[in-house]
Parts: sequence; C-alpha cells; structure tokens
Amino acid sequence: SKIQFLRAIQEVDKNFDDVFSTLFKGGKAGIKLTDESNPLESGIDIFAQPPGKKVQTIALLSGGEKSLTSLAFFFALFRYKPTPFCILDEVDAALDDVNLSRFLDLMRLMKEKTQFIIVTHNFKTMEVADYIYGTTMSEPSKTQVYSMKIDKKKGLPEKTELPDT
Amino acid sequence: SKIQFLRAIQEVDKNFDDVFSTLFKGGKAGIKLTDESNPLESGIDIFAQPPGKKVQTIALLSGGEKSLTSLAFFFALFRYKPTPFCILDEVDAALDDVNLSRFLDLMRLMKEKTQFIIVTHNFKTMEVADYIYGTTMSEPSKTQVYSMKIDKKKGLPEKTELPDT
Amino acid sequence: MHIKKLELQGFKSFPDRTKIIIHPGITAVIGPNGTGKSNIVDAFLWVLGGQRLKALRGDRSEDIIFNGNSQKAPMSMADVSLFLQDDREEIIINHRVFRSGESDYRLNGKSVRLKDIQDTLWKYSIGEKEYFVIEQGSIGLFLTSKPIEKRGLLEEAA
Amino acid sequence: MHIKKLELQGFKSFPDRTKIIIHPGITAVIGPNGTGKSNIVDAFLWVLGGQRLKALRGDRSEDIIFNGNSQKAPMSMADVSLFLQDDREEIIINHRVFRSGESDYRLNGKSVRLKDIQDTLWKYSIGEKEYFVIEQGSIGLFLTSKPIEKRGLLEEAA
Ligand SMILES: Nc1ncnc2c1ncn2[C@@H]1O[C@H](COP(=O)(O)OP(=O)(O)OP(=O)(O)O)[C@@H](O)[C@H]1O
Ligand SMILES: Nc1ncnc2c1ncn2[C@@H]1O[C@H](COP(=O)(O)OP(=O)(O)OP(=O)(O)O)[C@@H](O)[C@H]1O
Ligand SMILES: [Mg+2]
Ligand SMILES: [Mg+2]
Repeated sequence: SKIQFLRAIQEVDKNFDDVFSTLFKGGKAGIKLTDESNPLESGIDIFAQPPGKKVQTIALLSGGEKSLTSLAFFFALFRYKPTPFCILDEVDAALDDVNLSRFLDLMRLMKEKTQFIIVTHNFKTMEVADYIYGTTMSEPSKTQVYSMKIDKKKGLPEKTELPDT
Repeated sequence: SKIQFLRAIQEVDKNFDDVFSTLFKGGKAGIKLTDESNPLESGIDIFAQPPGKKVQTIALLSGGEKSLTSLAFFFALFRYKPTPFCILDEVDAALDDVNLSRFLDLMRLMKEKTQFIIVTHNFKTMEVADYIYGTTMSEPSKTQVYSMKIDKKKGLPEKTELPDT
Repeated sequence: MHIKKLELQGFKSFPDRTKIIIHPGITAVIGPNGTGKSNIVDAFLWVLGGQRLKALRGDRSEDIIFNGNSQKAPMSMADVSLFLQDDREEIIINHRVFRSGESDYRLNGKSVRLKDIQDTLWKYSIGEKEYFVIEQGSIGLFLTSKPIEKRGLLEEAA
Repeated sequence: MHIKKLELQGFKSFPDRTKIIIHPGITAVIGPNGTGKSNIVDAFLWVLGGQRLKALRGDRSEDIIFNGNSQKAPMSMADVSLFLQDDREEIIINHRVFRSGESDYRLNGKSVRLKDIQDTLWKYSIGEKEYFVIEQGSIGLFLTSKPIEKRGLLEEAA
C-alpha cells in the first residue's frame, strides 16, 4: 500500500544514515523518491557522503566506498524488515582492511537474529565465521565440500572432515 | 582493412589459446566471428574451456575464471599488437592465490617490453612490483602520494619518502 | 526461522548427493576459483524459485543439470532441497528439473505450484525478490542501478 | 616508448601539484579505499583524451576539477601532463579544463586539437580506445559484453 511504502522509505532512510555513519565513522547518507509528486511509480535515489568529503553523485565514490555504501543500504533494509538468513557472495572483495573490519563487526552484531552464509577469499572474514565450509574440485566439474577449522598456529583453514555425502 | 582484421582474428585467436592454457595449466580457448558471412560488421565471440571441464557458455565460468580468461584475452591482444604501457585497476580482485601467481608470472615475463602500472590491494602483487606508490587521504578529498618499500621483516609496505610536490 | 540443511543432487557441479548442514551464526564458504562456491548460492536461489537466477548464470535446464566430465556422464535431473526450521516446525522445499525442461516444486513432500511456495515463505518474511541474497559481482553495481530497480527492492521489504 | 612522469594539478583529489615519476617495469599503486588510486588511472585516460572516461566516473568539468573540502575551496581548473619518452625524444601531452567547460590540449607546449594528439600516439601503437587500460570493475564484465564491443577492441589492435 502507498502508506506502507512511504513509511518504508522513511524508516530505511533513517536506518541507512545510521548504518552508513557507523561503517564510515561519520558522514551521512539517505534515500528519497526520484519524483516526489509520483510516489506510486517513482524510482528511488540514493545519496551518500563519506566524512569530510563533499556531496557528489554516487557514481564518483571509489570502488570500496560503493561496496560499503551498498552494504549499508542492505543492512538498513534488513533492520526495517529483518530477514531470517542472508547469503553474500564475495561482497568484501573491494574492501580495504579497515572497512572490512567495520563490516565484519556489523555482521557479528546481527548474527544473533540473522543467519549468514558468506562466500569469501578473505582471511579476516574466515576468522569471524562460526563455521567454515571449503570447496575443492580435484575431479573437474565435481565439487567436494569439506568442513574446515582455522589452524590457530598457521592461521590458515584446514580440512577437518570428509564431505557429508 | 578487411585482410588486416581477419589476420588479427587469426593471430589473437592463436595467442589467446596459448596464453589461456598457460594461465589455466591446460584447457583451450579461442575467438571467432559471430557471423562468418559478414566479416566487415560481425561481432566477435569468445569461447573458453578450463582443463577437464566441458565447453559451456562463457557466462557459466566462475568469477575468478572470468577474470583470468579476460586477462588472457588482453594479453593475447598485446602479444599481437604490443602496447608500450598497460594500466590495470584491481584486475586481481577475484583471483585465488594460485591463479594470482600465474597471472603475476606472466606479467613479469612481459615487463621488459611493457611498462605496467597496477592498482592493487594484494600483497603478492606488491611483492612482484619493482616500485610501489601508496595513496593516503589524511585530509579528506586530498590525495597524498608516497614512495614505498616492502619491509622485509614485516612483509608490509612502509612509507619511504614524502610526496613529490 | 533458520536454515538447517541444503541438499543437492545433479545440480551444476554436484552430481552426487551432497548434504550441507547450515549452523546458526556466520558460515563462511571458501575455496579456489571455479570449485563451486557460487553454485551453492545459485542452489539457494533456484530452490526458492529464483527469478533472480539470471540467464547470465544459467537458468535453462542444460545449465542447471550436471553436464558431465571426462569420467561421469551428464545427468538427467537436478534436485535441490532446502530444510528450514521455525521453532518446532520443519519446512522442506524441493525443486527438481529434468532435461526436457519439465520441473516440479514440492513443499513438505507434496507437489505444489511455485506460488504456494512463495506464499508460505512470505509468512516468514522471505520475499520473492530475494533481497537477502547478494550475488557475486552485484554489490559493486547496485548503486548505479536504475532508480526503478532500487524501488523494487524497497517494495519487496515494505 | 615509456612513461616518465605524470603531473596532476586541480584534477579530482589532487588540488596541489603532484608529480608521479613512473619507473620501468612494474609499478604497484596501493592504499586504503577512496584515497585516489583510481583517480590516477582516470588521469591517464583523461590526459589522452579519454572517451573512455565514462560518465560513470565523471567526465564533466565539475567532476574533473577539484571541488573542495572543508579546508580548501574548489579550484577553477584541472591540469594533467603526461611525459613520455621514445629513445631520445621526449613527448609531453597536456590536457586542461576550466569550470566553464572550455578545454585545451597541448603537445610539447603547443596548443593542438585532440586529433593531433591521437595521430601522434597512433605512431607509437597507443590507440584511441585505450585497450591497454583496464578500469576497476571492468575485468569481470568484459566477457559478457556485446560481441560488437569485443570487435571494437580487436579493430583497435588490428
Ligand atoms: N551444469 C553444470 N555441470 C557441470 N559443471 C558445472 C555446471 N554449471 C557450472 N559448472 C561448473 O562450476 C564451475 C563454477 O563454479 P562456481 O561459479 O561456483 O565457482 P566459485 O567457487 O564461485 O569460483 P570463484 O571463486 O572464481 O567465484 C564452472 O567452472 C563450471 O565448470
Ligand atoms: N572532483 C573531485 N574533487 C574532490 N575529490 C574528488 C573529486 N573526484 C573524486 N574525488 C574523491 O576521490 C575519491 C575516490 O578516489 P578513488 O576512486 O581514486 O579511490 P581508490 O583509491 O581507487 O579507492 P578503492 O580502493 O575503493 O577503489 C572519492 O572519495 C572522492 O571524494
Ligand atoms: Mg564465485
Ligand atoms: Mg579504485
């Protein structure tokens, strides 16, 4: 309904500014209708301003800033309408170490209520995981799935079990 | 001219298969005209088959396989028509350690004839570099560029000089 | 409401029956390029009736069903089951497709239409547009997508 | 033929004059998100008359010229110079733009048209479509680009 949608915009806008300034340690962000006079059909515009920087079109943000801003938007959506589980495929690829840590801190805060499955090549992300699965393809085109644990000494994941097949 | 273009397709097709099987340690790849009957206007199709896997549409390759295949294509182009310098921005983001090493080996072979500038967040890539520049933005919106060296003990890049301004 | 298990057979790079138990909290999926991590993500989208499984990652039966390697012949069917739990209640969603393109959805063993699955999921805040799945490569493109597409996500959550 | 130096002033996040000497071999550019690495790549594209500097990364004068922060006012001009060397010969390419949108190309100090720059570069196998620059995010999208676009790259090299 129109009322519900307008309320969603308000809520998500507020959450988005909140999550964004948590992830960027400052700055501001928000969403609004592209065409205020046509709420039933209008698209949504996103704006974001990292701390200390001038407002520019969102296209001028850096690769990492775009990833982090998008993640802030999705988490703002989840805060408004919690989803029981969330599946992320290499969303951390463009993040530097500092931004990665902030993203992981946020994910940890949310994991009580939301089950996360995250595909990653990043060690910091693996360290935050409660459980790790590893894929291999020793026979081409055929995936083997293994349970894994992080070897405390090497800091690297090690296979612990054969696949459950 | 048409002759030159058709010859370019042949040469690049051969180079592409060559570079691809070097980077993937096997498999095969190639390019051809989408519409053989219309060489003056037809587009180009790319096909690639990692070792042991069946031929599928290129869209079904994994993220890392796509990156490596695209890099193989660009290097095939360069081998046909060498370019004096090559600027790459985070092309290694989706590559796992093994594929990253193979890509870096290839870049090292080419660096005699081609000057490379590569933006990266990857330590292995930094180790292969002959020279490292680091960017910082302690004052928002204002980039400072520093020369850097890899600290042999920590394995981490360290600033060596203030920016040349 | 949480995921308990994903079972795949004949789906993409999973010719043999594979059971992946999903624990509470954060599960990381790791491994070398091309070994099947994103295929697991595709399985989630596909079993839920993913309209999101873009033609780009293959949603035709010949892309979905294991199509063989030098040692194994192509298979004739892909089958994915998702086991969910909500307090005491277990919900099993199953999607199968055959080479012919014929496909079949099941909810707790009973054959249903996709719409029935979507209605059931809706009760648990699991939406049709699957805004809780962010596919490989899409996080960098989201901000520059059309305003109308962003509206679509928001409508889904609203 | 190799690059000796890139000089930027007033260009994007480089308000003060910055000289970046480029050595032979492999140069890595590293640093935290949003600190200006891709802006350096943009500078290369822009000084060469980049038609590639997509509207997506901003090619209007207000996107190109340093637009200020809390301590510095916006500037009125962006200026980038590329110093190339071919054996004994030095080639200096310069591109400037003003807030008005007025822009100016120079080759070894002399004001020229963009076409003259492109003709000069062509002699050194430096093509117009700059197929030797791979921008952030584009490597993953290249394979699924239209066949006609792939042809464009090949024609450039041919
Ligand atoms: N129908 C199918 N039959 C057999 N193999 C398939 C099928 N569909 C996809 N594959 C295989 O799955 C592989 C891709 O797997 P996937 O995309 O999950 O890799 P990934 O682990 O996510 O890798 P990356 O880290 O590069 O993203 C392809 O190499 C392809 O050979
Ligand atoms: N005209 C301009 N004036 C001032 N600052 C600008 C201008 N254009 C871009 N910037 C700044 O440059 C930053 C982007 O820099 P850039 O894209 O080079 O980052 P990056 O180092 O490549 O980061 P990443 O690792 O995330 O890709 C933006 O945050 C923006 O504030
Ligand atoms: Mg993947
Ligand atoms: Mg960048």
